[in-house]
Amino acid sequence: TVGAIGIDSNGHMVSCTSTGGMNGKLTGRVGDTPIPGSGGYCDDNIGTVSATGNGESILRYNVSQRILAYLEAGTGAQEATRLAVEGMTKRVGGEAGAITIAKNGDVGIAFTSKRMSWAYVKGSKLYYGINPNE
Amino acid sequence: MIEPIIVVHGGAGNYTYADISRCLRGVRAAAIKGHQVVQSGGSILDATVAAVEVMEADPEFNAGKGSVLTVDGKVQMEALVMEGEHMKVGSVTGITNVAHPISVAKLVMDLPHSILGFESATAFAHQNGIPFVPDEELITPASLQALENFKNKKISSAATEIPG
Repeated sequence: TVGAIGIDSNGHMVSCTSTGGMNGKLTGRVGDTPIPGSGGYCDDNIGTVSATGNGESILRYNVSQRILAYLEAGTGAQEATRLAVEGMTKRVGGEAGAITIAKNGDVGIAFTSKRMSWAYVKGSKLYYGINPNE
Repeated sequence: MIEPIIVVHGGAGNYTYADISRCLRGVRAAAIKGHQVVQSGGSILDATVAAVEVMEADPEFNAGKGSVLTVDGKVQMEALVMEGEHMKVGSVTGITNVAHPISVAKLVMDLPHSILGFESATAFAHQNGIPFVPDEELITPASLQALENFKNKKISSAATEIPG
């Protein structure tokens, strides 16, 4: 699964996610990616998210919508992302990761899997990582 | 005024050491592409779609070319685009024979529907000018090997081995 989220100078946001799904899945299996609130979610009044990982768990736990609910309750982007993916792993099992931008431009990146590759450009600097706490 | 920003991810999962540098190169290229589109006046929608297209074209990632396979060796892809002003959604599931599912999802966003699935999603794409891409251009040796490993139970479960 790959994803890209963005915010422009007027605060308009977008969430994009694309995937081949799960290796060895049954033909006809629908995962989390195409479902708003699970694989991705976006609301200019709150923030934007793209999620990845064990699709059945993300789908059942509504990971992206939960991140926006934490943001709406005033939690910062990093903490909201971490709470949702860790909450999913604890509640329904499986591993996940997500990237988040809050409406104020605050960025959140968290995952319960071993790794998740990510990158963003802020100002003229390129930030990227793949291991926990990078 | 908010500073525009595009954040990308290349999937959560185990990644072998061999994958790490190739995946980091891919996500850096995607983030730079998205940033360039914004810098040159493109919309945030065009920028995020362009960033995902970079990764869909990169066989390193589980999306587009290099997608993992169904148990009978087929590619069935999914994608979601959602914009935050009117909360419009464009989504496809089970789509085949296209290089960029995210671009088809973007077309669906302009329909009075939100999600199109399977052969109808594929037909909609080709009827709207998205080129047909044969399966063999989407299937890679790595995805065939991953399916083989899964079938031979060399890996515990599908979800843990392939990022995303």
